[in-house]
Parts: sequence; structure tokens; C-alpha cells
Amino acid sequence: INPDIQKERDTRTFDYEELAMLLNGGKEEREKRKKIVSIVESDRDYDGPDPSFMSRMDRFEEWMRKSSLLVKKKEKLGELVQDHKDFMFYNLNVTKKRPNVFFDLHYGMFVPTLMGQATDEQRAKWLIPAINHEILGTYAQTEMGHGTFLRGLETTAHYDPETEEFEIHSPTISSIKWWPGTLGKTCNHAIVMAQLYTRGVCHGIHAFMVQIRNMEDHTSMPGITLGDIGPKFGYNENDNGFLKLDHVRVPRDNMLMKHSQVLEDGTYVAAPRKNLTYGTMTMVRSFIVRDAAYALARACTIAIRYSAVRRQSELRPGEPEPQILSYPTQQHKLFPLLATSYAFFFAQLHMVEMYGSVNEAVGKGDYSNMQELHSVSSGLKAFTTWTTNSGIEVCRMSCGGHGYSLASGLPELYTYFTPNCTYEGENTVLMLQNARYLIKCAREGSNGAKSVAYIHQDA
Amino acid sequence: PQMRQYVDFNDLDTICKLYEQRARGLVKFAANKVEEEVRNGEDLVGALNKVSVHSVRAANAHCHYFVVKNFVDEIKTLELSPGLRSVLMDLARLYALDGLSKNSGEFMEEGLLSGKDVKQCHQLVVELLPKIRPNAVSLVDSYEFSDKILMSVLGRYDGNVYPNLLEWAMKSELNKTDVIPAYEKHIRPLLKRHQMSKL
Repeated sequence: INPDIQKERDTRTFDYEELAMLLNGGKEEREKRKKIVSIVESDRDYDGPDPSFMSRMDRFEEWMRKSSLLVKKKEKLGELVQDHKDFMFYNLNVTKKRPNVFFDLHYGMFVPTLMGQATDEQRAKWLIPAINHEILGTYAQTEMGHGTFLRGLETTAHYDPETEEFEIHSPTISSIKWWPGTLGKTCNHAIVMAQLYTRGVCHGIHAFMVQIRNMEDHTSMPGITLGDIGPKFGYNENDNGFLKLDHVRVPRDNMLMKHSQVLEDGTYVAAPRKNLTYGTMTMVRSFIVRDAAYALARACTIAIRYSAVRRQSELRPGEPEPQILSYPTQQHKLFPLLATSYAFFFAQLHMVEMYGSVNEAVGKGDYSNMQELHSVSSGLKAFTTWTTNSGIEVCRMSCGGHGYSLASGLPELYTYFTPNCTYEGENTVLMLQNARYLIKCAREGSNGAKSVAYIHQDA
Repeated sequence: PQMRQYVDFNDLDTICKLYEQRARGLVKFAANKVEEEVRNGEDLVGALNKVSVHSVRAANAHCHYFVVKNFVDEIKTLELSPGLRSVLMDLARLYALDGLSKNSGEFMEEGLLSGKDVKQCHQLVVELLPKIRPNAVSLVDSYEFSDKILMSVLGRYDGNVYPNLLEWAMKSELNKTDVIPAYEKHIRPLLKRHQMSKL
């Protein structure tokens, strides 16, 4: 151990174990995490070349190898990986925050959408095979021409009562599905979001299950054109893809019908609440708040540890070079960000808890807090990701020249984190959604939910 | 001015109140602007669009207030040893005061802080830094990110940065041979031409 960093650890004024337990979910959870880390790190199968020196194709293949290994080895972990949270932690340790082609979109969006929007019969048909990895799915919403503005999506799904089928079609170049992770080359199923038409009337965006690749030889299904969208700022292990649908016909049962339905004769039965279809996005936004907290914490860890071992300049001629952590200007760059990482850690706890309780209530037919959840998740997603994005760059700059090297880990942390500001809702648009709710509460004079009650209190 | 005589930057509840009032002020400002546009004949959609720059500031202030208050409330509610509570309180104060300092314009706009208050706030941030310093490394260690997750030579737990930086660089493709193939193709002919022209 470098003596300078050891000295820093010797000077702390609090009980390390107490804080480590708090940040890692309590004693039992922390023990479990330690075991998972130890299992993954001692498994030589998960070793591989340093990605900094790899080409995109090599990276893609290496992460596919690790992702498939993870799925195969999961069973052997027994009780250690009990729920989604454990699996997420296991996944993080294997992939090191890079994409898991068999997990991220599949478990992050495909499976939750089935859980939230499919009927019992549809769950039996697709959810169990999805969990058993008999099918691999993704969530195809964003198009080349439209992202955050969902009503602008152009893909159509026309219902034909004669054959009891939907015809799903990409009518223009800009309507081609563009960006969904693992869509290009990996997945064989996709939940496609399209404008539903029955009896000539458009009923807005609905979710449809579409088989996109042949289950025997993995070739694209008839009427479907698939591909990778090319290299990106980061996330180059992922085959973010495009999908063009040419009058593809799927049975009526392939529309996810838990909330709204199309009957055999084409009668449309609306959902009790209009925005239930967007539940998956609210969930993902809640988890992005958590990712923002951890990404900033990781950047601070790198910059603060390095600042403790790096020595630079002399305050007075002949004096030893001080650790850069001792300079007030360095502290002024890093310590507010360290404090921010803690503030975000507690915010994400609140956010994930809130998502869980509102989701449970929605399951029981209580939609009263949905608007509040949508508003808070939109606002916090934008607020935390903007701060973390700029914060990682401050941490990189604080490492001087070495921060520019991929060896610092900070350039890659930045390029991996930065799409959080634009995916799952572009940040400015999300802030405007949050603001609409606040302005509505202010204008209508209603107290609204707890988090906005202060607007009407006296200054 | 009446408000300012009660400002105590050592009191986290007071700081939370300042955030609350900034958010309320900016939300009401945006809402009033919408009303004004509607009164001038704009429909609601048009009014919201015209006011959108103010709206984003309002939403940002609301989220900032939410995060500050949630941080303070959590520390108050959690069962913590006095040592840890004090460290987390310092972090919460630093987060809140740094936010006041960096967004001082909006707090001044709402009449919540004077120039003198803002100067005091900058000073308090500077004074908090040496209080955080003895715990800084342990505060990041407590997240317990393994070296394999961080994937950073600079952020290694053992702090042995320089030998590992050299080891890392040796993996570079360009270091596989001492003389790179491009030497024969591009460098050597250039050098020859230069030498010949000198002759």
C-alpha cells in the first residue's frame, strides 16, 4: 500500500464499517455482495484482455462471451442470487458496467414490460421462455426521427378483423426503429411500440410482440430488416440496432393487452389510465437516478485516491511536494462532488423505494400517485444525470494530464454515462414535464402531492 | 432584509428553507408568466412554450430542493453513531452551501440572500473543505467499489499508481515491437530525402 494513501485511511474520524454497511444495504446485504464479488473475481473464466486496447469487434465478442457465461453460471450461485437486485449486482461485477447483451435490455425492459403490460395468458407464452432465455428480447420504441416525443412515433399497427392480425409497418425512413440496445444482431424478439389503428381510428402508442429473427438459424424474419447502427461515443460493445418492418403481420394476441384491448371485431377498449403504457420508462428513469449516484461516486473514488498519492510543486522552495489533495483548489473541485455523490445516494434510495410502492399500488388499481412518480422520476433523472455528467469531467480534469489517459478509467466512465442525459427522455424535455406538473399545481392552487405541497405554503 | 436577519448558515433547516423558497419563487414566477401569456391571448400550449426557459429553471430548483431536503432528512432519521453523523452532517452542509454558492444569482433574485450573505457562503464552503479532508479517502472507500469495477490505474485501492501506469502502457499495440513497421514505409524514406537534399 502506498504510504500516503494509508496515512489518509489512518486519519479518519468515523467508523468505516458503519458507513460501509449503510452504503451497501446493511450487514447481510454487504456480506452477500462481498461473496458475489469474491466468486466473480476468483473465476478465471471471467478474465479477459484490457478493453482499452481492443477493437470494437473484439470488444463485442468478448462481452458476448462474458454475458453468456454469466447466464450459464448463474444457476450455480444458488441462494446468493435470489432476486433482480442480486442479479444486477452479479451482472455489474462480471461486465464491469459494460453492456450485458443477454441481460440489460432483456431483463431491464423486455421482461418488465411483459410483467407490467401482458395478460396472464401472454405472460405464460412469453415471460417464462424469456426468463429461461429460450427467447432474447429488446424494447423497440425510439425511431430515427422521434425519441422523447412518443406521440410523434410513426410506426403503425393496423388491425385487420378479417384475419384477426395486426399489420406492423415502418411507413418512412424516419420511422425505422433506431437505437434500441441488442436489437441489431443479438435479439430474436422485440416489443415494438407502434401507433394502433382499428376501424380507421388511431388510438396512440401500444406495445406489440414481434419475432424478429428465425429461432433456427437466427436470420431476419420475412419483412424485417435488421442491423447495427455503427460506432458510438461509448457503449461500443452493444449492437444498438435498427429495425425496418415491411407490412409484418402478427396475431391479435401479440398486442400486450393488460391495460387496453382490441377485441376480435376491432373494438378498442381503452386502458383505465392513459399513461400506463409508459410504466417501463418510469421504472428505467428511477434506476437511472441510482446509476447517476454510483457513477459520480466511482469518479470521486478515482480522483480522490489519485489526489492522495500524487504530489505536485512546492509551496515554498525546498519544501517537499505536497499531495495534491492538500491544495484547497483541488479540495474545492472534488469535495462538493463527493458530497453530491452522497446526496444522490440518498435520493436514489428514495426514488427506487417510491417506484416500488407506486408500482405496487398500481397493481392494486390505485393510480393516485402515478402523476407524482412520473414528475419526480423525470425531474430527478434529468437533475442527477446532468450533475454527474459534468462531475465526471471535473474529476477527470482534477487528475491533470493522466486523467486524459484511458488508464484513469475516467474517459470511459464519462462516455458510458453520458447517454443517460439523452436516452429514456432527453433531459430538457424531462425538466419541462416536471415543470408542467409544478406549474399546474401552482396555477390550480391545489396542494397536489407531498413533494409539491410547499408551493402553496407562505414564504 | 427581514428574512436575512434570521439566516444562520450553520443550521441545515434554515438552509433547506432557503432552497424551498428559491424553488417556490421560481415555480410561481413561471406560473405567473404563463398566466400573463394566457391573459394576453396566448393559448395554454403556446404560453407554456414561451415560458419554457423559466420552467426549466423552476424544475431544476425544485429538484435541487428535493435532493437537499431528502439528504438532510435521511441523516436526521438514520440511527448513526455521533462520529458518523457529524461527518455526514458536514457533507450535507457542504452540498447545500456549495449549491447556494453556485446558484447565488437565483437566491439573490428571490431576495433570499444579499451579496454579503453570498460572500459569507463562499467562505463557509472554503472553511468546510479541511474538515472533510481527513475523511475524504475513507468516504470514497466506504462505497467499496472493487479495483476490477473501477478499472482505473489512478484509482487503485493500494495507491501504487506509477508502476502500474507503466505496466498498463506496455500493453499498447505500438509497444509490441521496438521499431514499428511504419518506419520502413514512411519515416525512413522521409529521412533519406532530407539527408539527400542536405548533400
